[in-house]
Amino acid sequence: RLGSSLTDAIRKIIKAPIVDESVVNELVKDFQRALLQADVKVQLVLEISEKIRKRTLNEQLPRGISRREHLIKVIYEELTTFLGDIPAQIRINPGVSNILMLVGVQGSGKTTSAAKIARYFQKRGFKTALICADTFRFGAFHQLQQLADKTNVPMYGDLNEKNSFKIAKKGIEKFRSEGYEIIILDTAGRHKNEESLIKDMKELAHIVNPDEIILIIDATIGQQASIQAEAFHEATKIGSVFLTKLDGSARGGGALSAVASIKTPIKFIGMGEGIDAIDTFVPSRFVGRLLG
Amino acid sequence: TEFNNEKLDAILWDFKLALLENDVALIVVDQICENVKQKLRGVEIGRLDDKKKIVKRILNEVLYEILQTNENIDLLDLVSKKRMAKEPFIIVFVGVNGTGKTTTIAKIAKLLLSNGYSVVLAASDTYRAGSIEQLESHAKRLGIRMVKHTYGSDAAAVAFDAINHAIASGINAVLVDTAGRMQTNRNLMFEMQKIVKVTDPDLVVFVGDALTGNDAVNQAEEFNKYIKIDASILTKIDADSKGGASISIAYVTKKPTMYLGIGQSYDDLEQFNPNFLIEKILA
Ligand SMILES: Nc1nc2c(ncn2[C@@H]2O[C@H](COP(=O)(O)OP(=O)(O)OP(=O)(O)O)[C@@H](O)[C@H]2O)c(=O)[nH]1
Ligand SMILES: Nc1nc2c(ncn2[C@@H]2O[C@H](COP(=O)(O)OP(=O)(O)OP(=O)(O)O)[C@@H](O)[C@H]2O)c(=O)[nH]1
Ligand SMILES: [Mg+2]
Ligand SMILES: [Mg+2]
Repeated sequence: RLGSSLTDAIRKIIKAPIVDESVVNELVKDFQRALLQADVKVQLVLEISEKIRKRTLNEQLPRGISRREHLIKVIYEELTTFLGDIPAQIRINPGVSNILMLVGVQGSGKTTSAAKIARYFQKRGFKTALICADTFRFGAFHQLQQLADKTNVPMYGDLNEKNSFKIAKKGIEKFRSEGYEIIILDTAGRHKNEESLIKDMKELAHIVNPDEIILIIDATIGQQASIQAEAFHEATKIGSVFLTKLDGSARGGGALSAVASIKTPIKFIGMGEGIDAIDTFVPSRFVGRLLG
Repeated sequence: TEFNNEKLDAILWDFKLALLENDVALIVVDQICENVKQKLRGVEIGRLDDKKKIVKRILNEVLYEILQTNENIDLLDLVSKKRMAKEPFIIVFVGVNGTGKTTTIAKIAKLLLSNGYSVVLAASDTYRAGSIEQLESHAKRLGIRMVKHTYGSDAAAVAFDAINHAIASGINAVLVDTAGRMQTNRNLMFEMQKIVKVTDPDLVVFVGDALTGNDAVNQAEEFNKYIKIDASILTKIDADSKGGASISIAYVTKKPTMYLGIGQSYDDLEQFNPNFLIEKILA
C-alpha cells in the first residue's frame, strides 16, 4: 500500500539529508494519502495538509529544534487539535440518577455499547440499570436483555408497548425510585434522512432530559461520518462519542472528522463484541492508529 | 494532439475528489485514474474539444466496466431453475457486524414469497445476543419456518438441518443467516469457511454497508480469501450514500452487486443499476 503509512513518510523525512520545500511537499502528499485512506473527510484532509505545509514552510523555527522535529511536531499538533490531548471522562454526579442516552445510525453498535457502558460503571461500584427504548427493531428487547443478564444488570423494557417515550419514562421512574445512579437508555437506529425518526429522538431527549447523550459511531464509517454526526448534533446536543469496532482494520478517520465537526470528545471505544471490550479513549493512541 | 499529462492530472483531480467523497476507496480511485489515463493514451484531442467532457466519458466507461461484471445475477431465474430440478436454492449471507444481513434476508424472503417460491430460514448466527429472536420475528411476520438450535451451537449444523428440511418438504429456497464477523478475526473467518463448505450454497452473498469507507476493500478482499463471494448487496443507501462502496467491492470481487438496501422495510430492496449509480456519483 504505497503511501498509506504515514510512519513511512515520516521515516523518509528522518532519512532526508535536508528538509526543504520539496521534501515538505512530498511529505504533505503522503500525508494526504494516509488520511484519505484512513477515511478522514476529503475537505478536512485538504485543509489540514495545507495548514501543515504553510506552518512548516513559513513558521519561525523555535530555538533549538530542527526543521525536521518541527515538521513532526506540526503534524502531531494539527491532528490532535480535534481530539483534545487529555482523555475526557463522563461526569457522574453522585447521589442522583444519571441518565445516559445512546443514539446513532443503524447497526453502529448502540445496544452492545449500552451493555458495555453498564458493565463499565457497575465494575466501578455504581448501581447501574439499562432501558430498552427501541420498540422498532425485532429482537432489540431480547438482545439487550441477554446482554444485561451476562453482567447482572437489571433491564427494563416492554414487548407490548410500542411507544418508546412511555417505556423510557416508566423505566427512569422505576430505576430512579430504586436509587439507581446510572440509567442507560438504548434507542433505535436512525440516520439523518429519516426525518420523523430524528424528530422522535429530539422529543425523547426533551422528555428524558439526559445528563449525557452519547453518539455511537462505527469506526468503519467513511465520508458520511461528519454529515450524519452534524444531523444528530443539530437535533440533540451530543455530549460525547463512543467509537465502536476498533478491533477491525478501519482507521477511524471518519470518526475523527465527525468530532472535528461537532466539537465533541470521544470518551469510550469498543474493541470487540464482548461486554468487557470497552476502554476509555486515549487521543495519542488513536492518532497512532490513524497514521497507520 | 494527445492529452497533455499535466492538464489531464488537473482534470482528474476534481473527479478524484468526487469519487473519494462518494466513498470509493483510495486505492480503487488510484486504479480508476490509471485506467482512464491508459484509455486516453494515443487518443487524439482537438484543440477546441471540451477536455473535461472527454475525460468524463472515459471515466464513465471505466466505472461501468468495474460494475458491469460479465455475470449478471437474475435471482428469480436461478431459483426457478433449481425448483424445476426439485432442489432447494441455497444462499449464505456473510458480512461484518451490523451491515444489515438479517434484515436483508427478510427482504429477499419477501421477494421470493411474492414471486410464488417457498422459503425456509436458517438461524446460523448462534452467537450474538438476540440474533435468533430477531430472525424468528421476521419468520413469524413472513409466515415462514425458521430452523434453529440453541445459542452456542454449531452454525454449520443449523444450516445443514435447514437444507435437509427444505429437501424433505420440497421448499424452494434456504436463506442462511450468519453472525457478523470482523475480517481480522481468523477464527471467525474459518468458521464462515466451514459454513460455506458444509452447505455448498448456490450463492454466497456479501452484505456491505454503504456508509463504509476504505475498509470496504479490506473486508471484500479478506472475505474473498476464505470463501468465494458470488454477489454483493449494499445496504443503507437511503442514509444518503451515493453507493461508492459498491465500486470498491465490485473492483475487488469482480462480482455483481445484486441489490441495494434502501430502507428498513421488506420492500426496501432495489435492483442494482450501474448506470444510475455512476450518474449519481459523476453528477
Ligand atoms: N467486532 C465488534 N463488533 C461490535 C462492536 N460493537 C458492536 N458490535 C457488533 O456490531 C453489531 C451491531 O451492534 P448493535 O449493538 O446491534 O448495533 P445497534 O446500533 O444497536 O443496531 P440497531 O439497533 O439496529 O441500530 C453486532 O453484531 C455487535 O455485536 C465492537 O466494538 N467490535
Ligand atoms: N436505513 C436502513 N437501515 C437498514 C438497512 N438494512 C438494514 N438496516 C438496519 O440496520 C440495522 C442492522 O441490521 P441487521 O439486519 O441486524 O444487521 P446484521 O448484519 O444482521 O447485524 P449482525 O448480525 O449483528 O452482524 C437494523 O436496525 C436494520 O433495520 C437499509 O437498507 N437501510
Ligand atoms: Mg440496537
Ligand atoms: Mg444479523
